[in-house]
Amino acid sequence: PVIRGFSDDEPLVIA
Amino acid sequence: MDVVTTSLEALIQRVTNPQNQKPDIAAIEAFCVMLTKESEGVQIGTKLLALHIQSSNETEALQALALLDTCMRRCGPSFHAEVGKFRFLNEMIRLVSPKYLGGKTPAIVRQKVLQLLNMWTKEYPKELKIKEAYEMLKKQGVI
Repeated sequence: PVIRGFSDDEPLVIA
Repeated sequence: MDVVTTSLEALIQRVTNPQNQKPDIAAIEAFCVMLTKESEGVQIGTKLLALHIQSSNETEALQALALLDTCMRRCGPSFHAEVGKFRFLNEMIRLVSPKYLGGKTPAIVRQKVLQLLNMWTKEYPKELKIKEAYEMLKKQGVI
Protein backbone atom coordinates (compact mmCIF):
# COMPACT_ATOMS: atom_id res chain seq x y z
CA PRO A 1 0.00 0.00 0.00
CA VAL A 2 1.18 3.50 -0.76
CA ILE A 3 1.36 5.73 2.26
CA ARG A 4 1.00 9.36 1.29
CA GLY A 5 2.57 11.89 3.59
CA PHE A 6 1.38 15.46 3.96
CA SER A 7 3.03 17.55 1.23
CA ASP A 8 3.82 21.15 2.04
CA ASP A 9 4.31 22.15 -1.60
CA GLU A 10 2.73 22.41 -5.04
CA PRO A 11 3.54 20.58 -8.26
CA LEU A 12 6.20 22.05 -10.56
CA VAL A 13 4.77 24.33 -13.26
CA ILE A 14 6.00 23.28 -16.71
CA ALA A 15 7.19 26.29 -18.73
CA MET B 1 -3.55 41.85 9.34
CA ASP B 2 -0.77 40.93 11.73
CA VAL B 3 2.08 43.27 12.57
CA VAL B 4 4.77 41.10 10.93
CA THR B 5 2.98 41.14 7.57
CA THR B 6 2.36 44.89 7.80
CA SER B 7 6.00 45.58 8.71
CA LEU B 8 7.46 43.33 6.01
CA GLU B 9 5.11 44.89 3.43
CA ALA B 10 6.21 48.40 4.39
CA LEU B 11 9.87 47.37 4.23
CA ILE B 12 9.64 45.66 0.84
CA GLN B 13 7.83 48.69 -0.54
CA ARG B 14 10.76 50.85 0.61
CA VAL B 15 13.33 48.46 -0.86
CA THR B 16 11.59 48.12 -4.24
CA ASN B 17 10.40 51.74 -4.63
CA PRO B 18 10.99 52.67 -8.30
CA GLN B 19 12.00 56.18 -7.14
CA ASN B 20 15.04 54.89 -5.20
CA GLN B 21 18.20 56.56 -6.46
CA LYS B 22 20.28 54.02 -4.55
CA PRO B 23 19.62 50.87 -2.51
CA ASP B 24 17.80 51.48 0.78
CA ILE B 25 20.34 49.63 2.93
CA ALA B 26 18.45 50.16 6.19
CA ALA B 27 15.24 48.72 4.78
CA ILE B 28 17.09 45.77 3.20
CA GLU B 29 18.77 45.05 6.53
CA ALA B 30 15.51 45.36 8.49
CA PHE B 31 13.71 43.06 6.03
CA CYS B 32 16.39 40.35 6.36
CA VAL B 33 16.43 40.60 10.16
CA MET B 34 12.65 40.46 10.52
CA LEU B 35 12.41 37.56 8.08
CA THR B 36 14.79 35.48 10.19
CA LYS B 37 13.63 36.57 13.63
CA GLU B 38 9.87 36.21 13.30
CA SER B 39 8.27 32.76 13.39
CA GLU B 40 6.27 33.26 10.16
CA GLY B 41 8.82 35.66 8.66
CA VAL B 42 10.14 33.28 6.00
CA GLN B 43 6.66 32.33 4.73
CA ILE B 44 5.38 35.92 4.66
CA GLY B 45 8.64 37.26 3.22
CA THR B 46 8.75 34.79 0.34
CA LYS B 47 5.11 35.54 -0.59
CA LEU B 48 5.92 39.27 -0.72
CA LEU B 49 9.07 38.65 -2.75
CA ALA B 50 7.13 36.48 -5.23
CA LEU B 51 4.60 39.28 -5.64
CA HIS B 52 7.14 42.06 -6.15
CA ILE B 53 9.42 40.21 -8.58
CA GLN B 54 6.35 40.02 -10.83
CA SER B 55 5.80 43.79 -10.76
CA SER B 56 5.08 45.33 -14.17
CA ASN B 57 7.50 48.09 -13.18
CA GLU B 58 10.96 46.95 -14.28
CA THR B 59 12.80 48.92 -11.57
CA GLU B 60 10.57 47.50 -8.86
CA ALA B 61 11.04 43.93 -10.17
CA LEU B 62 14.84 44.28 -10.37
CA GLN B 63 15.07 45.67 -6.85
CA ALA B 64 12.90 42.80 -5.61
CA LEU B 65 15.21 40.29 -7.34
CA ALA B 66 18.22 41.97 -5.71
CA LEU B 67 16.51 41.67 -2.34
CA LEU B 68 15.78 37.99 -3.02
CA ASP B 69 19.46 37.47 -3.84
CA THR B 70 20.49 39.21 -0.60
CA CYS B 71 18.04 37.17 1.48
CA MET B 72 19.37 33.91 0.01
CA ARG B 73 22.88 34.95 1.03
CA ARG B 74 21.92 36.13 4.51
CA CYS B 75 18.78 34.51 5.81
CA GLY B 76 19.93 30.93 6.20
CA PRO B 77 18.67 27.39 5.57
CA SER B 78 15.02 27.95 6.49
CA PHE B 79 14.82 30.67 3.83
CA HIS B 80 16.62 28.45 1.29
CA ALA B 81 14.13 25.69 2.04
CA GLU B 82 11.13 27.95 1.40
CA VAL B 83 12.58 29.37 -1.85
CA GLY B 84 13.51 25.80 -2.77
CA LYS B 85 9.87 24.74 -2.89
CA PHE B 86 7.95 24.69 -6.16
CA ARG B 87 5.43 27.03 -4.51
CA PHE B 88 8.04 29.82 -4.82
CA LEU B 89 10.00 28.54 -7.81
CA ASN B 90 6.78 28.39 -9.87
CA GLU B 91 6.49 32.19 -9.55
CA MET B 92 9.98 32.60 -11.04
CA ILE B 93 9.10 30.11 -13.78
CA ARG B 94 5.93 32.03 -14.65
CA LEU B 95 8.04 35.19 -15.13
CA VAL B 96 10.25 33.59 -17.79
CA SER B 97 7.85 31.16 -19.44
CA PRO B 98 6.24 32.18 -22.75
CA LYS B 99 3.16 30.23 -21.62
CA TYR B 100 2.66 32.65 -18.73
CA LEU B 101 4.28 36.10 -18.22
CA GLY B 102 7.47 35.56 -20.24
CA GLY B 103 6.15 37.47 -23.27
CA LYS B 104 5.78 40.69 -21.34
CA THR B 105 8.62 40.37 -18.83
CA PRO B 106 11.56 42.67 -19.75
CA ALA B 107 14.62 40.76 -20.99
CA ILE B 108 16.76 42.16 -18.18
CA VAL B 109 14.34 40.76 -15.57
CA ARG B 110 14.16 37.36 -17.32
CA GLN B 111 17.97 37.23 -17.44
CA LYS B 112 18.25 38.02 -13.75
CA VAL B 113 15.75 35.28 -12.82
CA LEU B 114 17.65 32.68 -14.85
CA GLN B 115 20.98 33.88 -13.50
CA LEU B 116 19.76 33.47 -9.91
CA LEU B 117 18.36 29.98 -10.57
CA ASN B 118 21.62 28.92 -12.24
CA MET B 119 23.68 30.22 -9.33
CA TRP B 120 21.44 28.53 -6.76
CA THR B 121 21.74 25.10 -8.44
CA LYS B 122 25.45 25.32 -7.61
CA GLU B 123 25.35 27.08 -4.24
CA TYR B 124 22.44 25.17 -2.68
CA PRO B 125 22.83 21.60 -3.99
CA LYS B 126 20.64 20.27 -1.16
CA GLU B 127 17.66 22.17 -2.57
CA LEU B 128 16.90 19.53 -5.18
CA LYS B 129 13.77 21.22 -6.49
CA ILE B 130 15.82 24.23 -7.66
CA LYS B 131 17.87 21.91 -9.86
CA GLU B 132 14.72 20.14 -11.05
CA ALA B 133 13.12 23.47 -12.02
CA TYR B 134 16.28 24.61 -13.81
CA GLU B 135 16.57 21.33 -15.75
CA MET B 136 12.92 21.65 -16.77
CA LEU B 137 13.55 25.17 -18.11
CA LYS B 138 16.50 23.87 -20.15
CA LYS B 139 14.46 20.96 -21.48
CA GLN B 140 11.58 23.29 -22.43
CA GLY B 141 14.01 25.55 -24.30
CA VAL B 142 13.49 28.59 -22.04
CA ILE B 143 17.21 28.54 -21.24
